[in-house]
Amino acid sequence: SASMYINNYADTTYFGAISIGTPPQSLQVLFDTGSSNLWVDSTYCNTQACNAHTKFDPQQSSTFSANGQSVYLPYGAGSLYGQLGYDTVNVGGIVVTNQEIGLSTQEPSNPFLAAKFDGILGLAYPGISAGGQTPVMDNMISQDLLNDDLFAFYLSRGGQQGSELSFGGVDNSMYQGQIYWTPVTSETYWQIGVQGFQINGQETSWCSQGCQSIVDTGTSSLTAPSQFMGNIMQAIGAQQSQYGMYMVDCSQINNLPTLSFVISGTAFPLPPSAYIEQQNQNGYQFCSVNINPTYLPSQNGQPLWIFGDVFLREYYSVYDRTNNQVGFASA
Amino acid sequence: LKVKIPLQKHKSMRETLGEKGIKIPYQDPALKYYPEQFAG
Repeated sequence: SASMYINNYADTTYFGAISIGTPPQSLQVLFDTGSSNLWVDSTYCNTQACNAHTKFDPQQSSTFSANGQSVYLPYGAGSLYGQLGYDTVNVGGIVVTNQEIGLSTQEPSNPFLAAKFDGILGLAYPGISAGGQTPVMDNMISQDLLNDDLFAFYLSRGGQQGSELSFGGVDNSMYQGQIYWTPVTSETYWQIGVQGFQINGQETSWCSQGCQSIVDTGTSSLTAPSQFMGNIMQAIGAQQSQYGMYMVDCSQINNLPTLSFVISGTAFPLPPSAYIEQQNQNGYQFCSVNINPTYLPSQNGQPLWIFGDVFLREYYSVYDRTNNQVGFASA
Repeated sequence: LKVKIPLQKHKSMRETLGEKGIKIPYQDPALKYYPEQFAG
């Protein structure tokens, strides 16, 4: 019975473990390239949503120190309130000391009750961090903890296991061919330029004046500028259902067009198997298009795409803080 | 250091709530990047 803002995190599905404190307390977090804060459920919070998750207990950590500041995190999937504190964070064996952490004090809306994660670890730039919190990656860099100041994601297409996030270097076993690099256009999110959009190899010219894309592991779908949606769905042959979803005939998936993005001179194709989601509800199988519209432009006014998990399952993605560039290779 | 962290795929909030008959309203995904619009 809540009217809640829910969007990006409602559909996210890939999570991993970190530990916080001394002795370490393990929590499942969403590693999110579309935000910069670290927050976790804590014993400061006693809402139904908090009680449904593993909570970090600062009183059980000998290395925790509170800083007395509170923070409001306006996430799209139900905003939350927290207290800031410092503690040691262990990310896959990398020990980050004096990491500022948001400890939830109130999760006012219901959606987090259904979340399978206990917190979010933001991997975007410090400039967008709420409360001026220093992101985990920035502390890894300043504490000289990494071989190379980069991280990389492999998101598995099927099955619960197999996905991977690496810090300090790329995992050569998770991609084929070469990594194609493109510069970050705004050091806020992992935002890049898109110079072309093709349908079945035919250039549409929709991005001839430039488009932007935010590469976001915290968003599930491929998000397209709203002004392109009608033409994309027409090219796919999708019909809008009464619930607003775009549907296609499951038997026709192999005949649907390949969508491609041209980035720094290289085309990155998305076959229909990447953007069509086959679902089964109550024995009824249906196929929906996992592309959603956005009505907002990028900060520079150009049409905005979001490369969420739909794109990132096809392409191993590398986020290079030294050179401020994003790399893609065939996953 | 260079480390690898395994990620696991779980049910999304939307799937979990959907199984309980709760539909989540659509919201523009790009609003995430304009947090001032949530400030109210």
